Amino acid sequence: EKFVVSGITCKKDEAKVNIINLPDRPGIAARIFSELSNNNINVNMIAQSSLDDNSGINNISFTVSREDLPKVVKIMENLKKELGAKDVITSNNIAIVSVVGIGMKTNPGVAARMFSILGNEKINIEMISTSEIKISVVIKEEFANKAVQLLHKEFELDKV
Amino acid sequence: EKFVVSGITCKKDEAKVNIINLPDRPGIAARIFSELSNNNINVNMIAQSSLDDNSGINNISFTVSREDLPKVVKIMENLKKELGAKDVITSNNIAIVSVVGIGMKTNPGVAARMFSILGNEKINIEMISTSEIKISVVIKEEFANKAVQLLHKEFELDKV
Ligand SMILES: C[C@@H](O)[C@H](N)C(=O)O
Ligand SMILES: C[C@@H](O)[C@H](N)C(=O)O
Repeated sequence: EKFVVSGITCKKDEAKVNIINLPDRPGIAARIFSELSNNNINVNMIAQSSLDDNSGINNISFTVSREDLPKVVKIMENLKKELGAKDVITSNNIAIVSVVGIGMKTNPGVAARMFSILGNEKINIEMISTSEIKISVVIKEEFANKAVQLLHKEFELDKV
Repeated sequence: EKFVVSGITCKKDEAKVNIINLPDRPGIAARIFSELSNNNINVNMIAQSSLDDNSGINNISFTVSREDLPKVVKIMENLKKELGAKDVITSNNIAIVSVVGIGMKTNPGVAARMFSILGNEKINIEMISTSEIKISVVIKEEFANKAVQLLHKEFELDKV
């Protein structure tokens, strides 16, 4: 199955929320996103990596629109005590850049190429979330235009 | 924009790889996935949450097919020293369950409902990766059939 990169997308005016050292047990993620949903907060990207399954803790990050951040900070401060999370850290100067395509899961090189373009430019990748048709990363918004331009070039989308 | 859940997918025979306490600087993710790509390893899901941007460390998790795990373990053991990662932890009994739909980013309730179904069943969510059209979680494979069945019911896909 040949992969085809069909486009690069960029979402600015985003903010990142990191919930640090949550209890890693069933129902925790449900509680967080139910609370956000009840407050009509749209969540764009959610990423949770995995630690040691015996550690009993984990971290979750998600993005929201920058204008929702103050409201989200209040919600999370209350939730933090209830959940027993160690910290809630936010950042309001980020963007989500994505490579969109078909068949990317069968082509391990696409993520490698995308991350290399950013790495070579010294752009730090803060969050990663992927599916077969989309690889999304969070980077500082100041680098977003540059990232999109370089990715367009790498995947030859400017020659179309 | 109304959201529509069009299906539940389940990928079994997967394995999870967690790289713990990596240096959080440009080029690290590129190195990992270039090495995997050079070894023809297909990566299904990648998730990286964010910690404290001043901590200098991060964790990355990804999934591969179970049959590729022994090869990946060797690759990662070599890479671990080069990158200065604290640990590489793997798990070979997981599955990826996804809710697939349209317009999910504008509907915060979908992730909340999916996570609640799993949480109520005491199924622990080990990894999360999302896009507007797909919410994917990693859970223990022994719970996959149950999870799919319950999610079908929740999103009324069995009434179609
Ligand atoms: C950390 C969080 O995802 C937890 N494991 C849960 O299942 O809700
Ligand atoms: C941890 C890893 O993602 C690193 N921040 C990078 O940009 O490569």
